[in-house]
Amino acid sequence: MFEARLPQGDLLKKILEAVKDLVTDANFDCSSTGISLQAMDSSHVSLVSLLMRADGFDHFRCDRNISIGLNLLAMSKVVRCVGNNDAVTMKADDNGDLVTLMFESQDGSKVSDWQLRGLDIDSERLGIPSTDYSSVVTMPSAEFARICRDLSVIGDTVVITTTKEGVTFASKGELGTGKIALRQSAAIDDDADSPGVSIELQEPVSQSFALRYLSFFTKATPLAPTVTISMSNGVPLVVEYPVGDMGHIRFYLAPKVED
Amino acid sequence: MQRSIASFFGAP
Repeated sequence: MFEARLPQGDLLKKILEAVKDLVTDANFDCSSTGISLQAMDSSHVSLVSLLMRADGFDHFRCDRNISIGLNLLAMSKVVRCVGNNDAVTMKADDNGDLVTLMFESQDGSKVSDWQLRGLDIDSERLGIPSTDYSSVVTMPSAEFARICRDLSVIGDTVVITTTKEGVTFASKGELGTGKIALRQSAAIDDDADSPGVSIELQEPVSQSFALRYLSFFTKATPLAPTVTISMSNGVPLVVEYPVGDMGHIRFYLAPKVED
Repeated sequence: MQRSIASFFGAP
């Protein structure tokens, strides 16, 4: 059997909000080490990779590896009913046919039980090589979301360029052009809610990406005050948000190249 | 032009 209890149920809510518009159905792969999920969007341009380590749950039991296939839109509708301080318990039988989600209020005065039918999803799992990226930008997640939103007014592609001085996001379209430059900056009073912008630069990078997908990724903004954007020329970028201190959600996006 | 993400990441 599989059973896992997450004290901060709102993490699961935020994860579902982050992926439900990008991915329709996905397998939650459960093993004794935790839960992982890997899924491509319907056009196979981007990839989501979620990791929730077993030690981040206050109870975690997985007798044998199982894949729980779920429709993420249906799951997000159920998980939206999680109160912010609720704990969430996920349970599944050994073949993952039936999944139970239980929400408990902090004082134990309310318990709700939901069951979702598991889906048989045939998805290939891709091997993602561990890579040293040429440029790694860490910045406030809300700022990244805002930049994606603001540049979408101008065009559908953003050119992200890193240099020693900072990072620029530029877009152009029929209306004109827009460019937003961020310099490296310190965090305000080491306040985790006001992180600064930092750039680890091995080599400068300049690549084009579809704003539509980056905007989907920014639905994960409520998960964390900071986001990390890792890039190398000619390979997909990675946009990473931490999931509490138990894991991460990573979004990979292939660069756009000239026709 | 946009390459598929799978073309960058092979089978595990």
